[in-house]
Amino acid sequence: APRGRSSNGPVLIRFPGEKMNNLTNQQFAEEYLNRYGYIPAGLLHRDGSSMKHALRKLQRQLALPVTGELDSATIAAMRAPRCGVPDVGQ
Amino acid sequence: FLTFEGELKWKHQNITYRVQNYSPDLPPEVTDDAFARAFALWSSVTPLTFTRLSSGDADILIQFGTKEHGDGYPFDGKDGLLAHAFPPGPGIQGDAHFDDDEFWTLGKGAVIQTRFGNANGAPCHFPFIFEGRSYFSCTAEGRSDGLPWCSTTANYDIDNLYGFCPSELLYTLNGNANGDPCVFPFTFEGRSYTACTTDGRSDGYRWCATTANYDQDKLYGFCPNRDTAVTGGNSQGEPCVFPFTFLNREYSTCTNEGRTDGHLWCATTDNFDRDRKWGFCQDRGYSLFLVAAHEFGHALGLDHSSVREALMFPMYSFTEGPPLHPDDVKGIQYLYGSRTEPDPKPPTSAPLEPDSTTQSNACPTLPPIVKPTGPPTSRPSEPPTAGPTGPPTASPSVLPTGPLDPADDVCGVQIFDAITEIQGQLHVFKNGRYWRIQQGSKGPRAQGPFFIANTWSALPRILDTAFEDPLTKKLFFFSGQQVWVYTGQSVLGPRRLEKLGLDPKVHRITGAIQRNGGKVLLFSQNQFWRLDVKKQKVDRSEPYPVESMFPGVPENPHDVFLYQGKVYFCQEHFFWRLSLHDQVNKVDQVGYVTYDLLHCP
Repeated sequence: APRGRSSNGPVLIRFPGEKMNNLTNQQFAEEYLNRYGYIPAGLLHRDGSSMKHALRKLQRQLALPVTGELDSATIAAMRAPRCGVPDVGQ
Repeated sequence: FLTFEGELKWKHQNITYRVQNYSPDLPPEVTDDAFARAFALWSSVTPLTFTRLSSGDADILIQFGTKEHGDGYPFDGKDGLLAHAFPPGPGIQGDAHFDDDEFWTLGKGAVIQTRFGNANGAPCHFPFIFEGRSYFSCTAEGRSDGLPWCSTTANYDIDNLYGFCPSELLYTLNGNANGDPCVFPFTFEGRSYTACTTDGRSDGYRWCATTANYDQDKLYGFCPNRDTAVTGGNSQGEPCVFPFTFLNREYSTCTNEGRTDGHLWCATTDNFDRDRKWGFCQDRGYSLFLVAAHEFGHALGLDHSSVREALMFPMYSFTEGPPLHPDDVKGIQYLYGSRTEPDPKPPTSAPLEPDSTTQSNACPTLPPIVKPTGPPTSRPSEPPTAGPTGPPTASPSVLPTGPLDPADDVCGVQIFDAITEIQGQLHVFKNGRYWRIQQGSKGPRAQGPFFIANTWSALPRILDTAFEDPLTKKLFFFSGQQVWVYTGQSVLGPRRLEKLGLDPKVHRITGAIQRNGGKVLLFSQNQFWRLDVKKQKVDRSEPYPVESMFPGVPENPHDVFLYQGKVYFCQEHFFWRLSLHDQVNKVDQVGYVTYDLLHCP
């Protein structure tokens, strides 16, 4: 009979050379919003409203429900394959 | 749609582009064709023309790269960011870059276009049966030289149709050795190498020497990826090794064990636990044609659109439909205006005889098909009789792809490959393109060109003839000794002409006339056979002489077809038209194909 999996479920390993995404969703989102021109890096940590405003702008551009929240649809869209040209500005 | 600040756009209309290097994921001719088709999308709705240069400075420079590739905007490994481009202007402006950590395809998995063999460059058919066993990837079984090959139909044992798969043993990309294959072992910095290597490079591309001693000869090329090559990981381009050991278990196929994202991976040595060498197995990949069409939109001055269905929407989504959305067309025409109909061209002077040169001149945008010089009869047990004629990176010098070329202008074509009536419209085929002739109130009007590969993806570029069965609406296409049968989108073939009961000596079918009762007359030189469409068999392998039924028509016509109830025999630029009567069929008109049938000016 095939050997059962180890008691604590599937073994997950670290694959050498792989870009590990240790970023939290919040950090990943901030990096994305900055990379694609939705929010200048300097403004990021000033206050929550600029993040909310930037998220709304992104959600309008990507035809998502405009909530201003970092919801699952927005995170999924941010992780989807895309063009590297910024959506806003130069 | 959105344009860039300052409405950046090209001030001239004949845009030039140059492909600086190739991805190892695709045969170079497939990459060239994807770029040409992507440009053709934009030239079909604007006055712009796109000319490909093989050297020197071009408006749009196209390159593949990984991570930091020289412009300060690094790529990010597999997935995520696929490509980027710069708005029109001098220098790096207008250039387009593609992330080579992606797996580039035409959106539906690996494109394994074969070379040599006897299948006219047809793609591999997976799985295929060889000596009773099923194969899901190229194999060197049955060969003594290790060259990977595949069947181009489901069953090699029956059809005997095959070709050689992309591999470093067949050709190399770019480099300075004109595409010559690798030589193993080769010496580099005093060390001996028996496989492609990334040593000596920082961009992760695999290369090899094309002589036994690189230190001495300095001749090299980049290795094309095999169909079992992995993407990403720490072994980009290396083939999977099956079986491999992982956590003390043996794996004979790709697995997603050990991962949370479900991606399939494999080891590129026989023991992952020991060597920790791995990569992602091939998935559907990203369509180079679609991503290039998007990036070229940027290179022409379009920014991202917020219309989800538009080509210029920032996120990738695969479609087999026409990629341009009205929003894209409005945007590009806002910058450059709409396409001006090509000026009526006066008939050219004494038409050139179609020969290989004329062919390539007549249709310069589609790169020449790299053909072996030797006879296509080499079989898996024998090595290809000759190397490829042109280096894969070679490309003709100046290749106008604009709408004014014979390649785009149906009236500039001297002799068509095939002519037939489909759904009541005359279709004319030439070198990978086709046009539909629509009967309008002011006489016939040509629609197109369209790409054969976009409509009937299994077909080769050059066709000999085609016909639509009036009862079943099936489409039969003939090229060389092969036949394809399309029923809607699904295709049966390629199959050999012998499957229709024709003698192996019949080299090609040059014409077809549909008759009542589910019969079709198939023509080759000055003979014809009567095909029963339902049985897909000819009633006897003995041919009938053409002049017995069609007196007064030319010997050896290059095309025979039925159109609006009349039969046309074509030779050179002329046609002989007959009305079909029961007793004797009579020629009732002789004319020029382009002037009298297509009504070109």
